[in-house]
Amino acid sequence: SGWALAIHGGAGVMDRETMSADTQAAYRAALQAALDKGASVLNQGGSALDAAENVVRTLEDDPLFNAGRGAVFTAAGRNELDAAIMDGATVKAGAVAGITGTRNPISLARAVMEKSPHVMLIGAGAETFGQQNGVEQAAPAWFFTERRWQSLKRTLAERGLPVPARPPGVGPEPVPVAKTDQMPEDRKFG
Amino acid sequence: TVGVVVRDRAGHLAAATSTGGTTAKLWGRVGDVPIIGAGTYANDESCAVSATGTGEYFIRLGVAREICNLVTYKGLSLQQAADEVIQKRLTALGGDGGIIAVAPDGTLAWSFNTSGMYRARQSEGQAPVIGIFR
Repeated sequence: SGWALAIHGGAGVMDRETMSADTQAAYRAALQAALDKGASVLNQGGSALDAAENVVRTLEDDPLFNAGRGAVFTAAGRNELDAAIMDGATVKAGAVAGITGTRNPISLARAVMEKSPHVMLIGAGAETFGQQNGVEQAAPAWFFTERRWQSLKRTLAERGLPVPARPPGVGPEPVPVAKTDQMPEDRKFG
Repeated sequence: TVGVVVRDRAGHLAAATSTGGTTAKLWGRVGDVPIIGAGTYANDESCAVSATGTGEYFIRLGVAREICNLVTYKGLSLQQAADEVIQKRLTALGGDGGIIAVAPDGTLAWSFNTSGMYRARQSEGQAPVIGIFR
């Protein structure tokens, strides 16, 4: 009769032999923090919907994960973010795609669900809707991490594609690039 | 990609998923995350699911809703349904990834066919479980 929750932070190729103890510890701590956020909401009698949004916001703000801050880049050097939320009680849902300037896409998705007659909004229209409904905005620099940018550069080089300019406000490339920012992607998908 | 599935004390379910997609994606590519029924789905009468993986396969299989349908119409347990879709159908199609799910009675399940999935779960009054590798 009590609450229950499960969280994921992405799946893919993860090598136990090569992932450092520090990296493992960092991910475990981040997952624990997200669990704690959800449990806090639920222990106070909060709804599944509130807990879900709060947990994902915590993960979106953590640069370790490919969502919100720390998201991967498109070939054009932008972050294009997608999110969805669904309320099992009402079977209402909200989804957004191609988001570039909203700090927490999951909150934008919830706004779509609760404040619009639609289920899915994309791109500039979705962003305008968010601005009109008080969803917090963020500049490109908020989402940027050097690790993801270096990963983009490697991927583009492998495909013979040009490297775009760095996003505004993130400063020049460090010299040298930190080794931790040069690590290959520890997961391939999602 | 990040995601969560929740059952609250009132017995209601919710699912939420968020992602940056794939590195160097082109053409406005969108994966399964914002496709209701593929990467995200919740229904108090069946289950809640959040997915992560090669989105194209999750869209084609309608993974999230399919798991809930197997529970509802075939009477599979949540774990059986998750494994049927992820370990069998997704794998057979060549797709990679995983899901987390919760049933109306609070049963939790996860299933993934990759070497790892960052994951955690907790039920009220019990210790949390956190995992990375298979």
